Amino acid sequence: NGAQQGTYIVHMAKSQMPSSFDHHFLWYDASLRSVSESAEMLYTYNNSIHGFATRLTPEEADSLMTQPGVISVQPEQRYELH
Amino acid sequence: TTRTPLFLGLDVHNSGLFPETGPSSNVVVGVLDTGIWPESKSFSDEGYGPIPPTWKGGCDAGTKFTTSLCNRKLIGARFFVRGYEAINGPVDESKESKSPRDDNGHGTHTASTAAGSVVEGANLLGFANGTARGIAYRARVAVYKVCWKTGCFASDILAGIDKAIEDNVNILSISLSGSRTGYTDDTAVGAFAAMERGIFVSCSAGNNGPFYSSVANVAPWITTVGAGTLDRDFPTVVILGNGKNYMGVSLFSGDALPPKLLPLVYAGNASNNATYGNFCISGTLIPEKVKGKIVMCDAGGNPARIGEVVKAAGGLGMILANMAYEGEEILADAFLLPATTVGKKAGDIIRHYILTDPNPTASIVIKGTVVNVQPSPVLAAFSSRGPNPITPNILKPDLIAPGVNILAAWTGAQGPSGLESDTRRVEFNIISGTSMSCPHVSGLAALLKSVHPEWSPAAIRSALMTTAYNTYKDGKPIIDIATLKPSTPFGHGAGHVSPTTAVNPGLIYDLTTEDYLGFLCAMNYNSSQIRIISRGNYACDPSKTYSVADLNYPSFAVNVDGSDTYKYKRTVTNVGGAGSYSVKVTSETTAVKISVEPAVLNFKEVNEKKSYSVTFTVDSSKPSGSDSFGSIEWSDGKHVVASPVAISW
Repeated sequence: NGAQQGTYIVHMAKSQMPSSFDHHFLWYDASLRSVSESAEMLYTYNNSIHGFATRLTPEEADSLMTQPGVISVQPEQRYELH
Repeated sequence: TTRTPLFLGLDVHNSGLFPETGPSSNVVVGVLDTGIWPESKSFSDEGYGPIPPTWKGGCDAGTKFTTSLCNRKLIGARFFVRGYEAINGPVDESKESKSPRDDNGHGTHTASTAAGSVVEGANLLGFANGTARGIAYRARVAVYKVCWKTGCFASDILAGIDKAIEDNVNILSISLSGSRTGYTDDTAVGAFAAMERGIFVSCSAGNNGPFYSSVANVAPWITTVGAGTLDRDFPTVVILGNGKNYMGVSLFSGDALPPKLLPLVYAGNASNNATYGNFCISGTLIPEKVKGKIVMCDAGGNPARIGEVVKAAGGLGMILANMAYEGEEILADAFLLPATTVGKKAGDIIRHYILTDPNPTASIVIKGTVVNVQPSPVLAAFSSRGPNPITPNILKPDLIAPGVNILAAWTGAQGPSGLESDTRRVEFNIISGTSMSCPHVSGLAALLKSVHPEWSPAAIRSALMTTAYNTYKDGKPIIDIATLKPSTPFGHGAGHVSPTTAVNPGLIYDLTTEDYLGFLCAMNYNSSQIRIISRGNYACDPSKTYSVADLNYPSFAVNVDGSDTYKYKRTVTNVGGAGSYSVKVTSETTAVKISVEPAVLNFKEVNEKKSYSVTFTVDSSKPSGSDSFGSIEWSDGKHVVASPVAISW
């Protein structure tokens, strides 16, 4: 769709996973599919944070933010070695 | 590293403090960085016992890296590249290894600093020769490659932390940082999760010193490490035609200059670029004017690259002069031609000599490695400074450790200067930064964890801080090379690490996950922010009054905001024997009065906890931007439990 995609870190309220899902990774994926059929799930996290990393357009990111259980959708930062 | 263990008192006559066998070799140091060069002798597993049963990690195969390269020393090696590839496209495997293999050198250097095996006869081109060993040289190493050619991306970093937690590392060493917006930043959030699992997280404070409030990685559950020098240097002598001599530093090891005075030229007068000609930028030197001469360039870029420019233009040698920004801090560089860096003062004199003498000449003598340099440590100018830009009432950095001219293992994919044209290959390299001081503390934490496996990350940090020193043996304060004046707690935090006393600190300031969550409530974080960090349903209690001042931190920072009186509460846990501790407070100005209640704490048994309160009474009329420092020390005659106090208006 041409819009500039970026990588986003998505924080999820794991305890709000609907009972219809057996595993929170499936819930994350369904949440993502609800805003983009083609978005790539880069990583799902289980220990460092609860959530996942994905590629979205800004509009898709805004839309994902409205999904139940989504706490925050943060653009990925770049870090540097010291 | 060579020299550092001796400098830190970790040499043979203190080896009993940290038994070499048993628990010390069951501690796993995880390093988030650019990967590892597994063939380095620093990761030999000769003499190591079986991999600790608690270990759940492993090794990922990839470009030029098979799982067989892991061993009983290097017990984990993983890489995380999806975030990097999402932005940069597929890794060009002709230029970068899509595997844990370190193409850069930084990760090999930090991992071997923290926990490298013993290697006899280590050196860089003959410099800093000695027995290299990691601070916790019996510990195991697990590397998580999250940094690539163009940087380290949050999604990869979080994946590395995620896996390190699952693999069950005990220590996490992270020598990188991003923007400093708050505690919901990715490494801060990942570090919180690690801390909750009892993993000690040490991070570099950043190299943006000496600027005020430049410190990074300031989350209170992270140990933030600044950099100081060692008692070792690599001096040179610049001899001028007028007979004057000036000291410099260099790691050049090739053919020396001819033993005579050579014509000396200032780049600003030998360049086709009127504005920047003095910096010896590529393509700006006029070969006819520099050929066969020693060229003086002004500092401002990668020193080795500047040397490369002079060499390409036909210069025989180079004097690189610090400018105001670098001042008198001279970091050693592995130049590709006979060259030396000199401090600003010497540089200004040499420049004046060149511009006023009708026939300026000079020579450069490389003196090699000298030790027992005093005063040492001095605070590195580049070491980032407080106050804490996010929470001024939590003092950061926490402490300093060796970070200047540190020799440690290196990659086989790069030369020591890091320049493409540098075809030299070395097993060890000397580099500087808080990236180097952080793994020193990671290694120290591994040693403490091996002796005190029951200690929490906060207890380990407390022991390192309350036993750190901020004066030399003669009682004079540690010098800040940026000012050539005494350093302050905004520069050195609690002071320079002192492992031999940290192992038996007497009292510790412990902190639990709940304490840190209460701190976030005190910071007025909303429920979403707290949920991001806690990954749970913790909620602040509306009936409670939370205060940053009550976070049980081993240091004190007061940001004067109009009031005259500030109350802090602390609880100490006895980890020594029974004892009666008396308090001693110091304040450098009458503008700050410090009173402690009670003034005596009596302990009968180990793990007994006692609380005390501190009242800071300040002259709130002092001008904004003022700072004042002091200390709060408890002693039972055997232990000194010292906390710095930093007051800023």
